Amino acid sequence: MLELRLLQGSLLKKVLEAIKDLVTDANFDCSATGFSLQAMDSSHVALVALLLRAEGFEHYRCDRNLSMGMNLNNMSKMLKCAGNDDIITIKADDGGDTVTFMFESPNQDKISDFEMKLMDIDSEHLGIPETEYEAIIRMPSQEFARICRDLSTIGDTVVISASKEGVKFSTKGDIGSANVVCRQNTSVDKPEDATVIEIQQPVSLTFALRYMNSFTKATPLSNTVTVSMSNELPVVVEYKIAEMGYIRFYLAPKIEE
Amino acid sequence: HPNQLTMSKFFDYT
Repeated sequence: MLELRLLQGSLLKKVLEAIKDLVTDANFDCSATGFSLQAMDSSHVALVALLLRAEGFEHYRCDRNLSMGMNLNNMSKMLKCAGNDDIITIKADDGGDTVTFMFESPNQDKISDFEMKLMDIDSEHLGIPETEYEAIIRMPSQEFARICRDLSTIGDTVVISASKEGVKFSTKGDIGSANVVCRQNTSVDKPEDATVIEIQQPVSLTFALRYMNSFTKATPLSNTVTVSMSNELPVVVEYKIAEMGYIRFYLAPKIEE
Repeated sequence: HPNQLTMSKFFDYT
């Protein structure tokens, strides 16, 4: 038996909007720790890892570990039927082949339940070791989204170069080239507007902008984004989900042959 | 053109 009641139902709606274009089908894993997901895009270039900790739910009952295979497009269709202020409860029976999403309006005058068929999905779980990254950039999430969107109108790939001087985003295309440099800036009114660059050593990596742009669909989840890089490793683009956990996107670099 | 790597190059299946 599984019953997870989330007061801020809009968080789950935003999570689905952030990942449904990157991943088609995925297993949601439920354990005493929380509600989590790890999945790759169809070409295995990008990976998304989601954690919503048990403590973040108003009520969290998970009698035993459960893995539920869901089509994210169908799940998104169902969650779109929930109001932004609704409380969302996820319910499933052990060994059942459906999951139920229950939506309660804030003043309890409307209660809906949507039952969705589960699917069997071969799990392709990767072990991701904890890594000390050589460059960690924290910046406003809207600024990062703006840069990715702007550069993708010029080129297909972005070179992200981080050094003590700042972080440079560069692209080249048929019509020309572009560079955007962000310097550390902590003299801001609100901490979420700061750009903070921590560098152990300079890092330069090349990535497909198509994926970066897809990751920025998580922007509504957090005011800030953290980009962690080490040479010759996938980048991690992390959006913290307030008091609940995180959504992390891993993207494999492009390497000159 | 640079070559796009995949996740299995970096992480092992568990």
